[in-house]
Amino acid sequence: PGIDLTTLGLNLNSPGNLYSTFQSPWADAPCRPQDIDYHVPSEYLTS
Amino acid sequence: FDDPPGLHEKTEFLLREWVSMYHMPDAGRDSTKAFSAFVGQMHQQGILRTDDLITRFFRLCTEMCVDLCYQALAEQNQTQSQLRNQCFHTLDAFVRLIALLVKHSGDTANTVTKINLLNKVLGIVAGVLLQDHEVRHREFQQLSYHRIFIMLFIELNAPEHILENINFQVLTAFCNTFHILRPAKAPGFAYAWLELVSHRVFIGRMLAIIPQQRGWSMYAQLLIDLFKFLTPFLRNTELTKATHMLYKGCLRVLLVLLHDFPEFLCEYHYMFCNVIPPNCIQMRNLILSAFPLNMRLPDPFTPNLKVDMLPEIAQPPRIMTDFVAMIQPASFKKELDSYLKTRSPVTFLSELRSKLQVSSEPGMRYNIPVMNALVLHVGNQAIEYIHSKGLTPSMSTIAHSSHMDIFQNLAVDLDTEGRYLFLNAISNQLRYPNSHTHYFSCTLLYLFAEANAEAIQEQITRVLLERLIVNRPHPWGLLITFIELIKNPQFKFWGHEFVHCAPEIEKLFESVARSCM
Amino acid sequence: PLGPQPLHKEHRFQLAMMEASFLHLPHPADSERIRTYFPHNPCPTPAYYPQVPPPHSDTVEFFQRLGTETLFFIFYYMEGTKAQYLAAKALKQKSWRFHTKYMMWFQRHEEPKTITEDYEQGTYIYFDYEKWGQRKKEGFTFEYKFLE
Repeated sequence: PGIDLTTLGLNLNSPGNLYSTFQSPWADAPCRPQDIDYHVPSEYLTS
Repeated sequence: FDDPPGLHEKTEFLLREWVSMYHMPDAGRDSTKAFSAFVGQMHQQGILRTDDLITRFFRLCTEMCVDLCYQALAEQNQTQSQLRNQCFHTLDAFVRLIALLVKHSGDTANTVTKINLLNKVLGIVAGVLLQDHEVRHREFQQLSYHRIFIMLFIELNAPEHILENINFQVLTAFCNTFHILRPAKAPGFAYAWLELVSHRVFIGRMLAIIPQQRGWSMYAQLLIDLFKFLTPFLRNTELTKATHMLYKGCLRVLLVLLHDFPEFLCEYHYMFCNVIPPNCIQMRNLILSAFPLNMRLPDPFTPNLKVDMLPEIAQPPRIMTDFVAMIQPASFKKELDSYLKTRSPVTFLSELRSKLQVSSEPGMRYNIPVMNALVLHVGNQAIEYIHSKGLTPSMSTIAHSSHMDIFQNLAVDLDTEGRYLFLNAISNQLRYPNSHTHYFSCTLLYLFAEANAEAIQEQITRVLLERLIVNRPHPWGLLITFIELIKNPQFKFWGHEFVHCAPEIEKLFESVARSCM
Repeated sequence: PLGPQPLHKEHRFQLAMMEASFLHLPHPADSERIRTYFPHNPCPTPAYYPQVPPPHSDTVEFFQRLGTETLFFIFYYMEGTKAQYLAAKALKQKSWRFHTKYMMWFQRHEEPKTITEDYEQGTYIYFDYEKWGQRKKEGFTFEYKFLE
């Protein structure tokens, strides 16, 4: 009977796209903001 | 082999030098200051003098980075984070060096030099991976290669003018590399490979950002590489944990594509169904359920739904595969077209089955791609023929034609295995409202109504049912066909013995019937 | 009616290699830059703890509702990520300005005494990320060229 595809951790009813926070084929949850590398201004790279 | 004497030491010195410069606080934004100083050292050491030396330099660097990771992986009692920081300390520096060399090789306008260097380096890393995979066998570890590829990809997709100019060639270079490293060639790299191919930046670039969908066919090819690899394991349904993990990962990726890029799945469904094993029902349903984002599907359970009145029903779907070219050999295609036009040679029908059969091995008797191509081509020709007479497909307009001769002949003449594949080829066209869904839905119902043996009717029901009893999603065209079959008294569906062959089957039909009424 | 298909030798090799690599799956951190302070290390928490972030937690509106100290924490400890970017936007919505010479956030404490084309001078609140606290600075010259 296959898998209940709503249990794979993807918000299939999301109005926005899923790919931009897609964590990984093995992950049960999307990326969090702190997981996503971002081109912030170089001044922000304080450390 | 044949590395010039001293090159290894020179390379090791330079790599160490670069790694420490890369991590200096004053390396500058994106290490540009450190890079300017380092290139001078490379020149000094003569590394950039010839193409061959550059190639050897990158290969040796790659091997050193990989060996360093294996040493780190071999160390005991360290956390995942310590292990990764230790590996990535060098790998990320090496990647930055590659990215800077690619960006600054040749002058700004000279994109060819940049892309040639990128292809060279990707090829070298792929070559080292494949050799490592072959030599280490089960001890092979994907960590260092995965890191190099993903960080290099992200660096070369940074929002910089110089990179935007070469972005399509960069993506093409990575697609070629991932195709070379497809799971069938490097099964030990399969998980990392799927992680790379489904990375949010990669999907975004390939399917959303490249203009005119020029990345779609390359991305489709990578998915086909994955399906082809999974097929033998999925075909036998007993999935090991490892295979099941990869299969579930594949479903997640397809769900993202279904949600974000349904048109992509719509346009390449034919290629995908050609390689997905016929028993892989849910994954195939997922692909067949895709419909254009701007389309609103009428509820299939709407009473008295007039399918042939839907505006999109006469639109032919875009199919980005030259499926006609798959009808081989050419002589067979010639005879087929002749029969379609003139219903001759009359021997065509009696020989048809042998043209599709490739072995006597049960379960592998038929050439599935040729079967699929034949069905779609004949159906396509039939739609054109019906439209040329100003008609639309219906139970009457599709009858008594050379096209239907072929379908009825296949329904009657094929054995159970062959007919299963034939009926699957038809059912794979039952998707969102379009001219193929409409024609093939009528065809399946017509074959049911005109069948000269109840076994054919039972098998049609089985093929539909096995697609309906799996978890969602279910293609719209599949639902409206089944609903019509059980609702329209013309098919006398409920009168068949096989409908009552077992209580749970009967209950299932009745539950579907109830949701229809 | 297709029945099972025997795996070829080549498929068995592939399966063996896949099973071996199944023991060291890629880790989320493999696809992310090194995180100086918070390496991506999922660790199991009691099931009754929220296992996924709250809805819309990747929007500026959500970040605007976070406390100022929280935003500074995210800004300085999650650098190079979308979280830092969203925290910076939320701080600006709260009239903080990032000074690129001191790498610190400043907020006017009162109307500046002097305002020229190049700078303004007055009393400011700044966030000292080394001592981790908000401080008042009087007579500070805030040069616009260091405004991010």
